Amino acid sequence: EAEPTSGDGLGGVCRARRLYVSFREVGWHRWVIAPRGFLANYCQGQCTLPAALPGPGGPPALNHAVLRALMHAAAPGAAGLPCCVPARLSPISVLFFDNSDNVVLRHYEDMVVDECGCR
Amino acid sequence: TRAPAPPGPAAALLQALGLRDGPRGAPTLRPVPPVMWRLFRHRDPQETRAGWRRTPSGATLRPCHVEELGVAGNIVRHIPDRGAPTRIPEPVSALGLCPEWTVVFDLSAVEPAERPTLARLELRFAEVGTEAAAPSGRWELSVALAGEEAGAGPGPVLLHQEVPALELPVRAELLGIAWAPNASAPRSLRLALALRPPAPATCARLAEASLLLVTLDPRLCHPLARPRR
Repeated sequence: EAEPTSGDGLGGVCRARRLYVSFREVGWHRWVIAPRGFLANYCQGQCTLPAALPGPGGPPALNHAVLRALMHAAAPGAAGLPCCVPARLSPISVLFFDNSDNVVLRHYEDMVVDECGCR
Repeated sequence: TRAPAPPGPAAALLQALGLRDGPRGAPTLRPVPPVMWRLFRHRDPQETRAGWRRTPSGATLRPCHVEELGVAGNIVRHIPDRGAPTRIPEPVSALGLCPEWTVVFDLSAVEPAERPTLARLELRFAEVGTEAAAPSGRWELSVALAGEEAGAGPGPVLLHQEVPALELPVRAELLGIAWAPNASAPRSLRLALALRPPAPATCARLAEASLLLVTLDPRLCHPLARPRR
């Protein structure tokens, strides 16, 4: 279940978008005890200037990304734009029955996108 | 030769979750042990997200660490006893002996790459109906490796432990005792249990046996990235 991309298909400014993963959707709801699903989110958007510059409170931009956005503004064919990627991630834990009927709690790092940035 | 079909969404998610195989049909539903709910809520993203990786008590959550149990790890398994028939030695009444038990834990779900960091045996006993009041005094639990064949005598005694009262669950740490420290977990663990009563002719019944196993999968637990300067 994802947030629709905005009109121009390019996704507007680089930012985190809502993406909810439901275990029921993949038919796992009978053996995943908790959670029912989780907000994984995803990054999308343009890293042109000024988006490639750090927003208030946003993740610090990389000098290299700013340089590339500058180059792209000056000579669009020279090098592509920086990419809109996760800049801060959070873990999740999943409680489930495994195929040996054990109750298992697994902890997964880097499963939820909290912030995106131009890299 | 045809390239293998790209994994479907479920297979891709399984792979991302580091699971070897997906669910085979519906699991045998059983009550979720309270300790597992407690550990899950301790790490629940809603709580940790609020403080961003803080436990409800405000302590910072370290990745791949099970705060409540005080050990490193990113996988906690509550493994039920597969149950082997209780072995009652020679006529109990004549010899005043109490039954012994063999408990079997299936550890085949543990990957060889996982490093065990906690193996806690948890037992619940119940008094066998005795007219006399419960005897005062301490019971003594002994845990030994059980032979592979049914009926084979117990192997070396792994530990003796006093049991102050039957009402409370009995916990015994087996890491480094039931198998060599730093070794991978065995495919299965068979233990022979005996509970010596404080007074003769008073016996107890083994109500429940389970193994709480914490492992660290180094493939999924990268060391904390150095904070970016």
